[in-house]
This record gives sequence, structure tokens and C-alpha cells, in this order.
Amino acid sequence: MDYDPNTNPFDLHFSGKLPKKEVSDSSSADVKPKWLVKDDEVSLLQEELNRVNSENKKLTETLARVCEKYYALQDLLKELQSPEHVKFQNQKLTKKRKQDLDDFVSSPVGLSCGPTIEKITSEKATVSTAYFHTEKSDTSLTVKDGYQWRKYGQKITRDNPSPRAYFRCSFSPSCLVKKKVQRSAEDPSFVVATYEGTHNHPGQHASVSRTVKLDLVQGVLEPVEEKKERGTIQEVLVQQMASSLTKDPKFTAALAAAISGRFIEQSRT
Amino acid sequence: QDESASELREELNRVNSENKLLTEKLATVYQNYYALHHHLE
Repeated sequence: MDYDPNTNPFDLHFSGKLPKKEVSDSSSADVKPKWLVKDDEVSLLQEELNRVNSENKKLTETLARVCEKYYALQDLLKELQSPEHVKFQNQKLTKKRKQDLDDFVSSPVGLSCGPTIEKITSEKATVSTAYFHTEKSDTSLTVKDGYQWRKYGQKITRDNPSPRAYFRCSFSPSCLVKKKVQRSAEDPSFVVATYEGTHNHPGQHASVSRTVKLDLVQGVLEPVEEKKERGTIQEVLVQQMASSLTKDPKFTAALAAAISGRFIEQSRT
Repeated sequence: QDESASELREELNRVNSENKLLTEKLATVYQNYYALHHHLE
């Protein structure tokens, strides 16, 4: 920042310090008509003096206003840089994170890993941010958010040395939700996932959610354990769906009607 | 009248110089103000 805090614009008592130089009176010395009488010259000088004095007054007032604003900004900067303010902001941030974490865990769709969610709703899309706790030594990004994703890009940003990965929902193009994942620049023990849009389909419950693992060097990585986990998840899902459908009387009725209809068609042919 | 014109010219010189200094100071403070404003943004 390029400003001089030692500037003292209110030092207006500088008129005595000014060099006493004579007016370069070109109007009277060079261009002065010979017919101009002394009264006219005095009158013109007086008029010019009034004009310059008025300008002087306006300049002084403007300078005072700008100085006032400048000093107010300086005070604000000092306040923001004070250790008390920095400490207060840190405490506020910690409290907010804890509150968001509690809110999310206690919500019906909360994940066991308890990410912190901040939602900003606009007219076009819903943007939400989730913080996932992760080990600092873990170079891969692990995000358990209950949905399946397809990675479509990765880049390094200036403000953060960690790579940022971009994903589309695996239901794309019917579901247009996107997300980007990056390790937090402020606190590397967190991974920040920013979501754009809202899923138009249900997500998997946390207990059966799939872990999306990213290898920062090789891109998307699917270890053997994850494949096994996915197989188990699919089995659980099928069992849950079958269980819920057989308990649904409407479904059983519809199924019975469909089967009997099929039998009737077969008997006709 | 010569004396009166001379005094007026002297006063005019003084106020002109003061105006010049005021303008310079105003420019400096404006510059500092906007630098600080930009920094806070």
C-alpha cells in the first residue's frame, strides 16, 4: 500500500513559510494598455483577489472533508489490524464452525463426518459450501457426501497451492449439480467442497454412501477396497428397496395386476 | 493608488501560492485516501 501516514494535511499555517515573490504582473507590465487608469487596475486586482480567495476557501473545505474521511479509514484499518480484533474474529469463526457442525449433525440428513455447511441461495442456483475434516498428511481428497460424482477437471489456483478438482453429478445430464473440491487455504486440516445446484434425486444415506477418492497425481482412483465397498452398498440398496416395496400395499397391488395382465395376454396368444 | 495596487498584487501572490499548496495537499490526500480504501477492500 502506498500512503504516507505522516501526511498532515491540516497544517494550513504555511502561508508564513511561503517565499515572498512578486506577481508576474503581465497584465500590468506587458499587456497593460496605456489608457487604463489606476482605478481600473485596482478594481481588477480586487476582483481577481476575491475570486482566488473564494477558490482558497473551497479548497480548504474540500481538504478538510477528505482528511476527515482519510483519518476515519486509518482508524478503521488500525482497528482491523489490532490483536484484539484478530482474536475476536478467530473466536467468532471457531464458534460459527462449531454451531454449523452441530446443526448439520443434528439434521436428519447429516453425515457422520459432520461437514460444516454454508448455503447461499440465489435466483439461478443454490451454492453451498461444506467443510470436511481430513488429515494434513493425506494428499488425496476424500469427500463423503452421499452422492456419486464424475470428475471433469482440475486446476491450480493462485490463492491456494492445493489443486482444485471439478465434478459433475453421476446422474448428469439429468442432474446438473456440480461441485469443486479443494483443501482449505486457511486451515489445511479441512477440505472445502463447493456445490452448485440441488440434486433432483435422492442421495444415498451416510451409512451406505460411497467414498469418492481423488489421487492428486493420477486423477480418479478406484482402489480394490472401494470396489468391494460399492458391491456391498449395491446389495444393501437392493435389499432395502425390495423390503420397502413389499411393504407398500399399492406396489403389491400394482404388481399383482401386472402379473395377472401378463398371464391373460399369454393365454390369449 | 500605486501603493494600493502594489499591496493587492502582493496579497494576490500570497493567496495564489496558498492555493497551489492546497491543491497539492488535496491531491496527496486524495491519493492516500484511495490507496487506503483500495487496501481495505
